[in-house]
Amino acid sequence: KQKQQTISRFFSHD
Amino acid sequence: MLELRLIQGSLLKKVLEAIKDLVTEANFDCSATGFSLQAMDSSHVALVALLLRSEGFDHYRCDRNLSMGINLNNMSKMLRCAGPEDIITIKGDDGTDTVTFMFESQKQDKISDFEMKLMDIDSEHLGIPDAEYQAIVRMPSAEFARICKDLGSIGDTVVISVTKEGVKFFTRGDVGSANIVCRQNTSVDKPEDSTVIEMNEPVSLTFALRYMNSFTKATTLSEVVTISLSSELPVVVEYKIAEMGYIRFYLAPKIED
Repeated sequence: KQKQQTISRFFSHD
Repeated sequence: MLELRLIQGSLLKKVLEAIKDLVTEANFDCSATGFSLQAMDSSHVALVALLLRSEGFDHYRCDRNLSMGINLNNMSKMLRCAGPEDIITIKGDDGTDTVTFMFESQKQDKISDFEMKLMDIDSEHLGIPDAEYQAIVRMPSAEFARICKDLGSIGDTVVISVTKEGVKFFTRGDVGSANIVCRQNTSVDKPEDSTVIEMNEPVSLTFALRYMNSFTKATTLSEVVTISLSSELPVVVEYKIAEMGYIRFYLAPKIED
């Protein structure tokens, strides 16, 4: 089973 | 006051077609640097970053930084009314809630003004740090589009692996599996037909094909696509926009749960 990660996990808020 | 005149108006039409299915609403930011956009899809799995540098415009006037909230589907409807050879000018004013797209025919014998309502969009702006990638693949954009389309008919995800043998695209679905390997191949006569692989370390990552197939809508913007991969980072799928900038798609990988 695979889980889709989100972009915000990698890039921080400005 | 904002006035951006783009001789090759078709570029803007193509940009909209490339992103409107991924992102429905976004803020276009206008500054001295250029006309840009950063937006995530509704699931926050993919992010698109667009830059059209000010030098690429025939005329570029942006008195102060301006952010315009736009429904991309509506903007696409308006830009579709521009002819393929038309010059497009984007006009805006501080304090108004509209933007005007002016289309001029090459012969200047037809001039159309389309005024579109702007909207307030509360968008998050993410900082994208510069990264060293384990592998960077440059290949013909049409080839990449073909691979994503073909694999999308078999499975839902693609495993992209780069080794010194080449770049491998693998999928598995109910009907079976598919494996496509592209080896490095440099074409001196037509560099845009080359597949070039820069690898620091082997890397293998899994991505949703639905998103990859959406990114390939940008294929008309560039003959070459660059795919940058590192474990623990979103893949970057970049299409350069001739002498103007780029459109970059970032997609978060899937991991074993």
